[in-house]
Amino acid sequence: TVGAVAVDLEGNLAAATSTGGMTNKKYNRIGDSPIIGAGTYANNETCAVSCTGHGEYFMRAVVAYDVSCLMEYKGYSLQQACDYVVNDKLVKLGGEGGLIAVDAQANIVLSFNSEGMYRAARRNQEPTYLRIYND
Amino acid sequence: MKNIALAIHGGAGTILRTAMTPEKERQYLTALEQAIEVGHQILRSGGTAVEAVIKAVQRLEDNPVFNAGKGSVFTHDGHHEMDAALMCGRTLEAGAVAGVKNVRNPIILANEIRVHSEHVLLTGSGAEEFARERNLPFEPDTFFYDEYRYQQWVQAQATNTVSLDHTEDRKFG
Repeated sequence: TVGAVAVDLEGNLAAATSTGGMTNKKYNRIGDSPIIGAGTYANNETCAVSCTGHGEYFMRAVVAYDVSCLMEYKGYSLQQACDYVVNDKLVKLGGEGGLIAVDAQANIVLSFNSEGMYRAARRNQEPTYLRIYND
Repeated sequence: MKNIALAIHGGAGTILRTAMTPEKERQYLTALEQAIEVGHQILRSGGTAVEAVIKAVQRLEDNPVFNAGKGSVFTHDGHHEMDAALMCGRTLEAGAVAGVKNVRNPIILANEIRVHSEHVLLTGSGAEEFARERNLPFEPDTFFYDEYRYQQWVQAQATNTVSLDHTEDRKFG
């Protein structure tokens, strides 16, 4: 699975996710990636989110929209919302994976509960952040 | 001047740390760096967030090291089924596609659905028909063939398991 989230000069947000699914899958199984609110979500008032991981858990937890809801209804920061959903809610469900998120202030969160997540980020003219594992 | 930011991921099912070689690591990091540069350049030059995420994901789809687009894994019957979604935070417009075969860049199709249809999610042959109507490029099965993915599929078939991206020791049987 791959994904991207961005905020532009106008303060507008967007999220995109694309996947080839799971190796050896049957029955036309679909994961969370193309499900708006589960694997992909964007709202200028809160955040843009793209998820990756074991999709069935991300669908049950409605992960991407849940991050947005925690910001909208409970006043969580982007970091607080992502930490709660990925490292608490998802872990309790047994879901493994992560997400990338950005808000209108250009805060970036790269959160995962797996051994690693191929990830990169760049804010303004700052150096590009590149990582694979949880270093 | 307002802040701009872009983040990308290439999946959470990483190769085990013990199996990662310096050459492989460089390959992944270079691919990520190229994709982030493509999207960030769009933002720097005043492009929209939607344009930036599409181009960054398209670049990742075109790189066979990631499980999307060209690098998609094999299904049980030896094909490739791809899914993608896109959402604009300003308008809340969304487009998504699921279970399509042979479409070169599913993220482009998702955006075409967002912009040119009254629907949000199209699937399977219907989504492929829409892609043809929008003149999107298709590729033969050989385009999506990758020896590493093929070996993953052979192993998964032998053990009757379903596995996530690159992860080789955590399978869902």
